[in-house]
Amino acid sequence: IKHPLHNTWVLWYYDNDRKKSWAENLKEITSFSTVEDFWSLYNHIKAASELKPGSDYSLFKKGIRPMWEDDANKQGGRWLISLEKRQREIDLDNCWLEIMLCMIGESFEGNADEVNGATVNVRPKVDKIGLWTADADKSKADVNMAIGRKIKDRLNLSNRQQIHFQLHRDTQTKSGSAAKNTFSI
Amino acid sequence: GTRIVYERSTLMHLRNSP
Repeated sequence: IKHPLHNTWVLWYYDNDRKKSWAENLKEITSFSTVEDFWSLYNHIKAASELKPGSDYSLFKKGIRPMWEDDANKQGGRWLISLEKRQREIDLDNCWLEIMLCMIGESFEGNADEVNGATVNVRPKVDKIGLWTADADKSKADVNMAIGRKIKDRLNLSNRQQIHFQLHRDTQTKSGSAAKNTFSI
Repeated sequence: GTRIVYERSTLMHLRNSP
């Protein structure tokens, strides 16, 4: 008997084909709702560190698309973990797996329903992992902070290694490369 | 309702089960 997960999750892949539109490049790979099916998928696909720069993996709850425009993401934000290229071999895959295990295992205690999904962006210089939460309103500051602390804990990040919480609407309207950080821990 | 939660160790243990 397989071990059921609390939620059904969908893995997406973004292929950076310049000849196609952004939406055409975003592909839904498959969904799973048991631990065993997660592992058979994970063991079957390329690791994030093996993807060509410009590509993304996204793992989101079924029914939520990995984009700002999705109704479940519009009011939300993301905890951003940045990893230098030199960390790609050592840390990227471990961090991405740990974030996925946190999500499918519902490890965010009372706040798990606020977690929508996560994306890993493999880029030439700096890879980024973003964990997307549903509501970035000030009233949910303690919820989003608790989620951020859990991420730092599970990833064994020191105080020196900061992660930043950004509202999607700030990320969308950012000038230059850096979006406004609402929290940093 | 009750939430189905898995510790990291349980998930890692299940990785190797056939």
